[in-house]
Amino acid sequence: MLQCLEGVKQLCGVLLKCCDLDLKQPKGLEDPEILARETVFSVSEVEALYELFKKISSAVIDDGLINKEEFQLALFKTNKKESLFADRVFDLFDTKHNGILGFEEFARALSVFHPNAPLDEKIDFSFQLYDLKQQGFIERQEVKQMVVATLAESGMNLSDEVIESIIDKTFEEADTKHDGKIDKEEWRNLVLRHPSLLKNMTLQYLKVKCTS
Amino acid sequence: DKNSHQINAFQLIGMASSLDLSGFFED
Repeated sequence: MLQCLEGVKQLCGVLLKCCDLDLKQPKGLEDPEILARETVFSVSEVEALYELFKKISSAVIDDGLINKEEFQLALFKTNKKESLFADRVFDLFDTKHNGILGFEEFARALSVFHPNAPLDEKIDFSFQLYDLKQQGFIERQEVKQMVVATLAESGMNLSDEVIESIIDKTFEEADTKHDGKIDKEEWRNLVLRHPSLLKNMTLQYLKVKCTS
Repeated sequence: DKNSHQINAFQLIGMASSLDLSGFFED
């Protein structure tokens, strides 16, 4: 009997712990000033961003969290579209690796896309985007995979010979250490020579919409 | 095809990819 009571006590303890943890899980706008201090957003920008987050996170399930379907829906206005990059960006936003985005993850990731964000943050993010296997370098095979996938998504058609030739030339230029891969330093040098590679890393909307 | 050889693979990915996060802000 005593053992049984002890078991019930332990179970209650575990349940209370779980509830407590769940309550502490930050979902919404807890303290805009902390986020404003730790990102490039102003307090009013954080508040405006939260309104956007609420809209996106309630599109499919109104739970104050963004799942992949809601993420795709917000980006493309359809959840049917296949996009390697949308998947990749979602995974990079999802720093807790639990398949959903809370407001803090969303705001911290979007902060990199702010016009005032440091260039190095944009370079790092774009590097991670292309480093599909997260090995700390971009392999030729990853580049080929991305080229083929994005061409297929867009309906553009290039022969394998042309694709191979473009990738050869890219590595001739970027892979200055001649080890068959592009590391972060080589990526940084390539991006500085071709600033257009960071074009999608800046969203003017974050300044215009969030302050209006 | 000659012109396509002058762009690098990442520029090509950028052109072909539909990824543009501005979709978040458009109704």
